[in-house]
Amino acid sequence: QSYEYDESSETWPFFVLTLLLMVLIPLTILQVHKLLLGKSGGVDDTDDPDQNLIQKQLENVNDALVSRDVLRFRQVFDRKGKRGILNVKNVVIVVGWFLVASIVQRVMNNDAIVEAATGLFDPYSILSVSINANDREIKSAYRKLSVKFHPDKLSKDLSPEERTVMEEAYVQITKAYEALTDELTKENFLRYGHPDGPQNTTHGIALPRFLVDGVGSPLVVLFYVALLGVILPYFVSKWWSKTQLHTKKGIHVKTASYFVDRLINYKPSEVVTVDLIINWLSHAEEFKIFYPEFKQSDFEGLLHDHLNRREEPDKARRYARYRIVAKCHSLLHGLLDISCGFRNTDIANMTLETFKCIVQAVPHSPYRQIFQLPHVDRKKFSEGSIDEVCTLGKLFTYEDAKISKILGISDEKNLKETLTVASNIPNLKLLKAEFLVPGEPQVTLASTPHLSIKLLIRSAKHKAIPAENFPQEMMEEPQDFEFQKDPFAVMLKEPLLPYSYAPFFPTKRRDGICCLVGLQKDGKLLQTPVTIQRLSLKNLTKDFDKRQIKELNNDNFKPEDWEIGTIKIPLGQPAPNETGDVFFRVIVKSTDYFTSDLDFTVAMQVRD
Amino acid sequence: NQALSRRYNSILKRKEICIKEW
Amino acid sequence: TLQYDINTKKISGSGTVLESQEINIAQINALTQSLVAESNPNFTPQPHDDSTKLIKNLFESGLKNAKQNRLPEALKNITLAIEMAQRKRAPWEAFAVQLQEMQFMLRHKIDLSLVQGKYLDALQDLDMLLNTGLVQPEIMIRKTDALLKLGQLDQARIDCERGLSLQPQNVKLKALMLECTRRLANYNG
Repeated sequence: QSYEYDESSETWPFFVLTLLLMVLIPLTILQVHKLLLGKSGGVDDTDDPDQNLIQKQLENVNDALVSRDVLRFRQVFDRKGKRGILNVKNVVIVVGWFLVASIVQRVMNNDAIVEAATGLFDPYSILSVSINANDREIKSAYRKLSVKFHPDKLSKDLSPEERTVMEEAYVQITKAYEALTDELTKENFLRYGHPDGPQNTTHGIALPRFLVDGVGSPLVVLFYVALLGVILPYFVSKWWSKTQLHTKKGIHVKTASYFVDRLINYKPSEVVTVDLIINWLSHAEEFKIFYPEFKQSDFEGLLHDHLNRREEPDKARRYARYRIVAKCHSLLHGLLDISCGFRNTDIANMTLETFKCIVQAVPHSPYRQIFQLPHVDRKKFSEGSIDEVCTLGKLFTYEDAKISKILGISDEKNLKETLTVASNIPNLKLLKAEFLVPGEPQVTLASTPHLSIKLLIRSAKHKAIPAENFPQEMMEEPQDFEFQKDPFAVMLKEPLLPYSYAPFFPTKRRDGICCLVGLQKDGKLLQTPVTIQRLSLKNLTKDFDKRQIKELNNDNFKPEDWEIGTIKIPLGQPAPNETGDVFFRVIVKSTDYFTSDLDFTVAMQVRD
Repeated sequence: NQALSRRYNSILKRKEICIKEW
Repeated sequence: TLQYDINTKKISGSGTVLESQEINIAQINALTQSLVAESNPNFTPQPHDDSTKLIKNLFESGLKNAKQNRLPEALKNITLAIEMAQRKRAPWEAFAVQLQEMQFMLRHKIDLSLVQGKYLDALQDLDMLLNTGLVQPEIMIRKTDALLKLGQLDQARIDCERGLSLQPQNVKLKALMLECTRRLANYNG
């Protein structure tokens, strides 16, 4: 009924100390770990010199062309997500450790605590032996000390006070010895912490009286009410609703359900166009949250303005446009995922095309490969060109001087930038595609094959190299145990794809290669998309201009000099249970550039 | 039958879109 | 909410109507209209003889014209036959019959269109056949041809490959594939 309060501040410091350390120690470990890990080898760096060279070339042009407005937008955008030195976690850690230090200091200075601590019985320190000492060591230590402290052995010159101290010490030593050796005393010691049996224990509340009984008590009650009734529910509900509101792919559930609805009601008679996808995007819930004052038609208008690179005099609308366009990245990935779930090839394909259109700010015209290049005068381009030039490959069949006329670029420096970008856009060429089962020579019934694609990344400027020119040995898979255990590990050895040339896209971004797999029989997709972010673009640095090389021969072409890229796609389902040939359609597209993507058929030959 | 008829009647619109796109 | 108009014998929806509901309403109305128009009290799913006769007549005159090399007239006849089938047939008549009839007539229309250079029309009809589930090498051959003539080289190759996956040894498809590859190589410089 009557509690003892912590008037002498003996207990509450330890309580607070425990709470603080419980939070601080894991937090500090995490932050230090992140700091150390962040410096060495993260997602961002790549030490492949060729890859860096290409990135540098593209960055130079990109940075020259990015508008000041976009740069300003990026500063604001990046700052929001930045984790600088002065963020909340670090401040909490510093303040926390400071509090810990001050409490420890306080504890040390508190006589009552020190006194209580010294009152603890520690037989090991009394006998001056280590905790791991065995019986023999304890006995010998006791004998030595008792020799020193035994009342009969004490020197006659000691004063009565000194004698008493020595006698007390001897009693302690005897007790300590018994606590470690004598059964009964040992039991007492282990149970009560003291060989004499239960000592005086007090139970109390680790708070000073005034907080519980007196003036402060309503404050404490109020504090607990606020904590349990207001603060805790607020944070929990905020976190819960955030989790509930977003799908795994990071788009809002309302947006996802809109896309699903569009796909459920999809009519095969509808021709899928980029305009249709843009229309769907403009219904995104994320946009409504960003700008509640705009309507769906406004968002659609903003997206079309972006595609057509329309000048926007109103600054607020410009920033709205950047924000919306930047958000399209995750929205399109979400839509891609959903359309693969519905096995709709046309929608998935067009989503990827829309992605490219938005990244490059180019409408889906037949000349989009040309329009993505910098400095192109579209008017002069459409007026000129005797021969239809739609592709970068075709463009590079002409000499530089002719190219400048075709594209309407008169400035020498601008032409150089354009040609740099045009020759550094990766073109994909299929060398070999097959289904492999690691450890088996062929695909057997109900096995788990994966799709192995060997491709050649080349520049539009390069002379075409037929697949037959590459010897089979270059496309062989290693047959060692490592490969059989994890055939996909070979893809991790490739360097990260560099930052893209995309001066009209609000944020800096890396290229990606998206792979879709479908069945030829019903024309429908089979599984979720696989995005590749690592591929060596080493071949783009080669000098293999098609305008200079007339024919391939042993002098100008050595297959070993060329890097063959590997893409491995896991299959979502096992091979069928009966022998035969199953035809798959594989689509491999770049997310950022209009280039020669892959769209081919590969047969899975299931044999007994 | 109605689905067939709807699909048939959408041919004109599809033609327009193809012309616009290509 | 649904409202029924006694005079027109149609239902309509008010308030927010979903797209799927609109389609259902339209279908109910179409069915009702043709039931009301039906004079024979003992009607069956069997296709009506008189409409069949009409359609057949148109179609056969189309074939005759084709044999006599009057191709534009032939095309017109067959197109009219298809229109007639669409308009005259009651919605409750056997679907299998209507589908087969349409597929049969469309194939002839497609060949006539291709011969006369109406590639976009042929493409639309080919897509329609594909949508009705008629995924066959002959369709893919014609589609590849139409797309090549329309300059859609990428799509032509994709459809040609699909055709080859159905019949890998098809000679015509193999020849078309070579054509696609050749033209794409030129397109890409």
